[in-house]
Amino acid sequence: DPADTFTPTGPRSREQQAAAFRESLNRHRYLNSFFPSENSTAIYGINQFSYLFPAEFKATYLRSKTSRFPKYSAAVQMSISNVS
Amino acid sequence: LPLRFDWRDKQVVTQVRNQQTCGGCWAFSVVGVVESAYAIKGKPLEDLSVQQVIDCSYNNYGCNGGSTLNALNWLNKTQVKLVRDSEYPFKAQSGLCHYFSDTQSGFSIKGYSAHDFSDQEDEMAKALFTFGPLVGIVDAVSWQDYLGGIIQHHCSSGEANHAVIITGFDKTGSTPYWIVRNSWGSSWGVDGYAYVKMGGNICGIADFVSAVFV
Repeated sequence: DPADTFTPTGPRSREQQAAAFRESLNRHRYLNSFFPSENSTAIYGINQFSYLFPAEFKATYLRSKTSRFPKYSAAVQMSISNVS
Repeated sequence: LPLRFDWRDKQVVTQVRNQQTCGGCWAFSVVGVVESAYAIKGKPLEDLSVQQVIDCSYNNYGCNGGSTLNALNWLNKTQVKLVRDSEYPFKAQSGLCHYFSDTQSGFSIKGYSAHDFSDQEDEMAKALFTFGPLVGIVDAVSWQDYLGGIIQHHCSSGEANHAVIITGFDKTGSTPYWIVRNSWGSSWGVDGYAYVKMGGNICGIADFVSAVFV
């Protein structure tokens, strides 16, 4: 997982930021190139995260952990809600 | 169920917040649904302390990450009362837990539920309508570049990494979508929100869903 390898090493050089920004521009072109005629579909572009490489973004902002959740069963819920 | 429903329209959803460079999305989402649950019960809508959950939820890792389930379990087991954000403000880094006396006013939970609603997003919409905004955990890698519109491609399930709040849904158009509150500030996405296609478990939005009871 690229996020595991990335460790913030303090202020980033302008070259690094420029490289990350260029990579973002290329990624936006790729993501927007699919289904261009699909109305209301998501648009991707420059925002506050465009100066980060994906690994940096993930390492900083995507830190939620999960464990298995039980499958929802409407039948079970109905029987519970019928209990007075 | 109505075709379109959004708890924001009932004035029971607080403003979008910004986790800054703290990996505390799991705390923002849990606190956000507790705020709404109390407002739905008629209490004033107010920001509660995310920092308290970050610092005190000992079964998580503060700004280095955490689990919504662990946070809900901690709230439920300890019956900790969440204080107002003004009393324990967010500082975007982990810190030592502040303890409050029992006389301190605060907001605890009576319970919570956690389910996998994949392939049952209509049931998930009923749960949202019944219980209030829901905590969800999605794969948000492609959200780095999101500007607006309905996310329906480039967002698989299977590797959930970011906790969010689902506040509503809109099935009036050709592509039904969930209305999802993020914690990256109101300049991100659509005023801080993202729209995720309903059906097909886009981004894994239905895999890890929780509700709180107050």
